Amino acid sequence: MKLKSLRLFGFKTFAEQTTLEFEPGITGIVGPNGSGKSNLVDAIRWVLGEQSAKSLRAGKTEDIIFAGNEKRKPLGMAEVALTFDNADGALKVDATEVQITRRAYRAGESEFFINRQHVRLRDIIDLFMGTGLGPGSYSIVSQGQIDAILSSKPTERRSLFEETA
Amino acid sequence: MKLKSLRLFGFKTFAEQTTLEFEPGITGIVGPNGSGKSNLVDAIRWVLGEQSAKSLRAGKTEDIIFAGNEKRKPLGMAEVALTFDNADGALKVDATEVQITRRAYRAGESEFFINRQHVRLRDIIDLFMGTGLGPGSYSIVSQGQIDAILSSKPTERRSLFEETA
Amino acid sequence: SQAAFNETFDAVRLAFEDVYSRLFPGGQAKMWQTDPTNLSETGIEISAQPPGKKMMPLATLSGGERAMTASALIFALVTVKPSPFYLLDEVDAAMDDANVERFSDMVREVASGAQLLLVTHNKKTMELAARMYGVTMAEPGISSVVAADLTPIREREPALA
Amino acid sequence: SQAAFNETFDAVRLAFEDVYSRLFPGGQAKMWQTDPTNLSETGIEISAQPPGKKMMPLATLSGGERAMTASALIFALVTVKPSPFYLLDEVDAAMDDANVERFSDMVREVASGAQLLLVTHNKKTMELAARMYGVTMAEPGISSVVAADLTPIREREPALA
Ligand SMILES: Nc1ncnc2c1ncn2[C@@H]1O[C@H](COP(=O)(O)OP(=O)(O)OP(=O)(O)O)[C@@H](O)[C@H]1O
Ligand SMILES: Nc1ncnc2c1ncn2[C@@H]1O[C@H](COP(=O)(O)OP(=O)(O)OP(=O)(O)O)[C@@H](O)[C@H]1O
Ligand SMILES: [Mg+2]
Ligand SMILES: [Mg+2]
Repeated sequence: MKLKSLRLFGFKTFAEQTTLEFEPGITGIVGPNGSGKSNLVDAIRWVLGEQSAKSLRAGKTEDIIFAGNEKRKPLGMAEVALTFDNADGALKVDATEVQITRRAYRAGESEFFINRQHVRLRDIIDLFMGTGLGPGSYSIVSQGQIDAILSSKPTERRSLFEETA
Repeated sequence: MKLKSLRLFGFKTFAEQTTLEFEPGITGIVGPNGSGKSNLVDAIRWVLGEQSAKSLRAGKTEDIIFAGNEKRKPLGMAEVALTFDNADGALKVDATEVQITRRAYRAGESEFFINRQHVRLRDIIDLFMGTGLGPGSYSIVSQGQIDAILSSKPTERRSLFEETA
Repeated sequence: SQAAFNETFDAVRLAFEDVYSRLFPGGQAKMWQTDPTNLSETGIEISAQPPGKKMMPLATLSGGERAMTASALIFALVTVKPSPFYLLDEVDAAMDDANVERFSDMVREVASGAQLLLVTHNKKTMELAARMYGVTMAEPGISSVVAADLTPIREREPALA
Repeated sequence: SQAAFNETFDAVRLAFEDVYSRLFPGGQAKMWQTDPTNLSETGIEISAQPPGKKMMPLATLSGGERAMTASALIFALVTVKPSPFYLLDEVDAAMDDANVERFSDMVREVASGAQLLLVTHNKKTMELAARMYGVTMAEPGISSVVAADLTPIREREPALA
């Protein structure tokens, strides 16, 4: 499967709807300190089912919804959609294109969708199991995490091999 | 008081005796990855009485003694000497120049000297209390520690103000 | 199953030791199981010997050496079990120019089939990219993203690249 | 004593909030005691508002914003209670060029009386130094140090600097 696009709206500093299209090969993500690059990384983790608020640099769910700035009010909802080209059928979904969507409201829980169909967090996690994008994989390395990769205990490291197997 | 010089012998990668002289103002310490810049920082922490092996990136005392390379054998001792100009009497020692020396042997404990007189670790810590170089001060910021400065708990931060008071 | 775990482990170990000695020419790393007789409970140990030095505990390695060693582990996993994409956020922050160079060469080699997103401030790392997303805050507190396709410029005017 | 603690706290707080708005023009930070009625047990809380953004928990700040905010705290302590020397190891690793510039300006101001040793890979930070120690490994695994005094070159040939 290939990554096709990422759409964010209301997630952290992405108060305006933003869509990124992805090509094969190497894409650089650049910009000044505090501009939102790591927030993009958090958004991708989040939509793939990340449950640890700490690894999203958030204290509670609300923290990932745009909190407003000096001119704009806070938003009530955050939504991130990640679209994959599934022509090779690597994702067990009967479709050549698979879109995963996650929404969070200030007052409530997260909602999950696969191709616009309401699902549970469990279904998202199962979908990506064994694809190399599940929890514990090192496909996504957050800022500052590179050092922690070596600090982990020997018994913690085995999860890399179990995910990989 | 002012920093005058640092002498290392057998400390980590400083297998050859090395002396650095210090001037007022800003001194840069530069060089390739793994060349020994942070080892210099560790040496200064160590001679000032650092007790936490972890903040010296060592598991046990032996780890700070030169372990040998492909051509040379390990050394049996590490020694670091830090010399201060004490013309203003900031250090409670009856001398205009104060040299702090710390030695560690593979089999034994650390030894401490103030101007060549044998003292205990306690005396080193007392000497620097209130000078801004005591434990918990931020005069020395190790690599990677800048982030931890903000992660500390509110009750941990108060030690900055107590040391400073 | 334990056979699959062992097979994966061996493949990753070989890839890790190979990549390490290419990121650290003249150096070598080792990876081993703490308890090969009990594969469902074993831990995985790593030690690294930068060129000319001795096998040292990982904790004693420098900031840049740790970043390169962790990169070797990631690249090893990449080659054994490809993931649809990789997203690395400032893994080059502690690397000096010479190490960024070796890291870049390894990325080019390993990424040839994969999709790789690299967040970076490093000009050398940026040279790897065929396209860039620039993230800025035209309005304070609000991210805006601009895409730039770099290949046409490089092919048309190599001198500018 | 509690009076001394409070006096020190107020001085550091004022310095911190001042330095912060100079490292982040248009931004502001706050520092307060969690329990002013119990000075022997109180904690010290910090929050930061980068320019144009809202007061955010420290955890949400970016890598570069955290490095600058921590630097503001260090500089505040430096001005209130000078230490004979300061030794900062790669505190600029996460900073972009614009922030390194502001950080450098603050270092020049604060360091004017003090002795400051800066370990860095950043070319802009290096420009602050009147003298440099170059640490290398001519023999693998063994550090050797070379001193370079930079002021004569800069005064003689400004164009080369
Ligand atoms: N819910 C939110 N609402 C508004 N702003 C937020 C929210 N969560 C985080 N932010 C802001 O996002 C900014 C951090 O963005 P990010 O970590 O993506 O920066 P970055 O581009 O990675 O920078 P660096 O190069 O320093 O790592 C912080 O200023 C933070 O206050
Ligand atoms: N006791 C010892 N004997 C020999 N070598 C040692 C010893 N302790 C640490 N080292 C080596 O010192 C090196 C680390 O040096 P240091 O951390 O000073 O590098 P650095 O110049 O700060 O690099 P960077 O720019 O990557 O931060 C490691 O390669 C480590 O193996
Ligand atoms: Mg970031
Ligand atoms: Mg270092």
